[in-house]
Amino acid sequence: MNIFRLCGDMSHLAAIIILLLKMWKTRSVAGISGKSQILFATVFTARYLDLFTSFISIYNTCMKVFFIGTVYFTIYLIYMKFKATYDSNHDSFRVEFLIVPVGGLAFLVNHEFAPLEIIWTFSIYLESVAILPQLFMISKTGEAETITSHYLFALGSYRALYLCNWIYRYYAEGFFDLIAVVAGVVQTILYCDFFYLYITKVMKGKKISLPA
Amino acid sequence: LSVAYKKDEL
Repeated sequence: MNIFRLCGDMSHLAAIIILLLKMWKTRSVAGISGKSQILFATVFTARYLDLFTSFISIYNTCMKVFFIGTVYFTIYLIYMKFKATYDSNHDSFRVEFLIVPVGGLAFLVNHEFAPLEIIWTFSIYLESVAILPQLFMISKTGEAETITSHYLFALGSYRALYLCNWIYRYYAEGFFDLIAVVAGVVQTILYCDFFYLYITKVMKGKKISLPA
Repeated sequence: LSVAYKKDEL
């Protein structure tokens, strides 16, 4: 464990807590993409299959349980409890255009042609594009609530911090995973225009409103 | 391409 990865995990944790707080306090899921949450649930389920078979540390197990539990709770809030506030018209990204290519790529490009490894690779590739329905929804509605902007900033920062973690681990431990790094770079790049909007607008107390 | 390792990251 290193400071970059710890900050990354804390940023990821903060993003999930911000999202849950937004939903619970406002009792609304307006502006939140249910499809992205479903993709995240798929990512966590596929990645944490070894939750019960390989024990890394208490921290690792607790975080995995928390991530899986909260993402399914988020889906419950969106599609059941606060269903009336779910904006399905604007959450119209065709996720099959993500899942099929990502699934195919996981078969072709992986570290080892073994079921668990291919599923893990699928979860890494899927995570890099899982935020697209959410960003697409914001571009369609033309604006994002400030709390949603904080959620996205924390979520985008988590993988950017992981990139720093991989740089550190490469020099400190000789650890290197090309698949995770490339997917992490793609994932972070997808947030760049949002980061720009966040830093130039939200930090100055304005709302994010994309030119509709 | 990658050092064989235990998947210890989230």
